[in-house]
Amino acid sequence: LPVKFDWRDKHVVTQVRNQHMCGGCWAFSVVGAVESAYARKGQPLEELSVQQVIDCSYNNYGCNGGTPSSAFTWLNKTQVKLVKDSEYPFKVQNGLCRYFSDSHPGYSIKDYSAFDFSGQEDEMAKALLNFGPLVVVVDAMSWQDYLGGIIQHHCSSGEANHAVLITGFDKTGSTPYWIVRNSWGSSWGVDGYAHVKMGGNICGIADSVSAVFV
Amino acid sequence: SGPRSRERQTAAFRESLKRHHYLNSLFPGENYTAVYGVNQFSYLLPEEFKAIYLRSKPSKYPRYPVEAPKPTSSVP
Repeated sequence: LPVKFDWRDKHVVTQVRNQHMCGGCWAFSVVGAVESAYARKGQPLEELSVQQVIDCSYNNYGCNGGTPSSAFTWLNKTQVKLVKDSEYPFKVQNGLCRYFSDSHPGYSIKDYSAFDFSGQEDEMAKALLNFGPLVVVVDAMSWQDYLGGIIQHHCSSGEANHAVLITGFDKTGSTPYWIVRNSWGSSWGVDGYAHVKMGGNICGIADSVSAVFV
Repeated sequence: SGPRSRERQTAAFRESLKRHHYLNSLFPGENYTAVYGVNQFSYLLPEEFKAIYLRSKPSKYPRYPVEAPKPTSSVP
């Protein structure tokens, strides 16, 4: 295991986005994982449509909430092809699902995996290296006020409420941490990212972990 | 917009400042610990923030199966 790793350095992570007043974090995290999975396979790094997932993932509630697992199940079952963000842009509210012809270019998934890594965060780091950025659900209540530094307190496991994407980790310092991409714009936290202490399942970061395969 | 909303925002901001002080005061000597302060969400009450932004839930997943170490059949 390297002491420091970040998928951003491999140029397979899209820019931080802003969900604004839409409770669609679950869609942002899932779409981020699919974008990175395709880029890791040698495809150009493209922003894919979060709005398509918000509008069309029938087993979720769009901007009123949802879970990454339901979104991955939907993507896997229906083999829906995600189109580019420019073709189906984000509009900060639920809309009617737009359908595209089978011949329309897009990005579907082959499979996904989901595990509870609590107590096994070194294994989780290996999974990050092997499978790409990981979608996790965390307790982000105290993240309302986060400015920077390593989150080590003021949140708990068992009360997760926000989906994000882990892109890397850093174990070079005295406090190893996960590098977590959020969807609250780049002015929040550390250029849109949070640093969360590794080990101890801080904020429940290891409880609900999923990866996507394309 | 509107006076009621402005009052609410002011109240939320005041509460935020108190909260920042509390969050920053608990582990002052700790290395690289997180810092809390004013950002774009400081005009929201915690319940408003939760209702708007924290709209996901964890799913119950199986534990990750770590490969068990192979038994040593013969120990010299």
